[in-house]
Amino acid sequence: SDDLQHLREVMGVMQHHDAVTGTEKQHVAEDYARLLHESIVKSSDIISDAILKIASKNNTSNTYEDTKFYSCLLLNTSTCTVSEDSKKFVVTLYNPQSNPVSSYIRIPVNGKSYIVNDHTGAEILTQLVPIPLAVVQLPGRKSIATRELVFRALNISAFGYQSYFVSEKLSDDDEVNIA
Amino acid sequence: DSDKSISSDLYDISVDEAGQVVVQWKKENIKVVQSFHYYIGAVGDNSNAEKRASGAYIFRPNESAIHNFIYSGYHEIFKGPLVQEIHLTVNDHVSLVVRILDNEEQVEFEWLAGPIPIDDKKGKEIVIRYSSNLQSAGTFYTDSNGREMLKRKRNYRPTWNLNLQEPIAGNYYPVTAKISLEDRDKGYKLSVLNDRAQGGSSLTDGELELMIHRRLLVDDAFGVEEALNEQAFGTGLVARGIHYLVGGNLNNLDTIALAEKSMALKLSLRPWALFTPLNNTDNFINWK
Repeated sequence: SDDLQHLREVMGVMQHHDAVTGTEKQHVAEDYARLLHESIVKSSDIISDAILKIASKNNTSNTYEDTKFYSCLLLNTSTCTVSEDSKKFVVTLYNPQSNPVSSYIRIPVNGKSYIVNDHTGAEILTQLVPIPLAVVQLPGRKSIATRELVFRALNISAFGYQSYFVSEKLSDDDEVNIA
Repeated sequence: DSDKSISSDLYDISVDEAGQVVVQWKKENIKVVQSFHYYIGAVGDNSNAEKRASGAYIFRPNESAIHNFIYSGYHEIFKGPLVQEIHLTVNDHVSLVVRILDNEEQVEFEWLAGPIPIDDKKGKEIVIRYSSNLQSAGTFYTDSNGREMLKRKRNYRPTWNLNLQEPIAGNYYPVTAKISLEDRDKGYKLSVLNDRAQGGSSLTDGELELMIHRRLLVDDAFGVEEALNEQAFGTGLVARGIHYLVGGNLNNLDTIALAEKSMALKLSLRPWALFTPLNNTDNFINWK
């Protein structure tokens, strides 16, 4: 596809020794960042389709909103629009390694309490940790997340995936306000 | 409020009065002190080697001395069933989260540095130091682009007699995944795994050092023709990354090597997180 071709070409450009070592001029560094961002965004539908393909037994068409898989490219600033704005969402973890891994996952959120269920429906142990003030105050950060939801993803199979269902647990006061 | 430290079966971790993180091993007599420091980049007109400036290609501090940050910050402790964290603010541009996780052996140092201030017109290069009570006899190891570990001897080159004029820069090596040292007498090995390529060294026995961020004001005349002074939002860049600190008994070298390899892979090939907002599905079973 054209979208994937764009990423292929950009990855080709990124093999230049200045891109690898960071010795390019500043305006070139900014252009590299622009190209990479554009191509990753362009290929996000392909990633979503690919995950859906390995995840579903039926040949489901990826038109239903609840089957879209979004990347959060600003997780390094503890920012993710989907997890911050949604009361319910699914986190699908793809393991790019050739052996199974267990890994701690940190998701930026702004709610006070969450329930996380694994693929069997069982509730798993979670913890909310404040995002450090230095991160919250990062120049240019636009996020309402104040905490990170931490849980341990167990035994994600090699080149495989696992999904976790995350729902915000509303307090009695919140539910009264919504009503 | 009463908590002064975080701890697991393996470590006790606290912050001292100077804003340094102290990691005390519980089962071995090993102590590591983590601290932030900075070098001031050399400035010159690049007309000859002695007037070379620190820049994109060259690390060259202006003197053989390291500078300490004045600790003007604070720290907070957060404990829970999965993770225990110390959030340490050293000053307005250097901070750290120290983390121990249930069922994991490493101590995580999630550092954050920048925007590096340049009001004094001096370029600065920030490093993290891990100083231990191990005796490494002038030797340390750095990885070869994630493959085998290469032996480095301080102030030494294997094929000629070395007389280093610049003992800091002359002992710096590339570290793409791991830097480590060993104390043969104690039979213990200490390693730091990094999540991106950095410069590193062991300038004193028992000590590991990695450079995490740089902001320099003069070109080093190796071709880029501009100073390494990256900016965003009208100020210098902020960098955030992770180091894993791990140790192990040299009697179990194979086991340690395997564990460290697996940790290094975990650090560089983390699971991709993909998010699906559920607007039309009430529960997970329906979604599945």
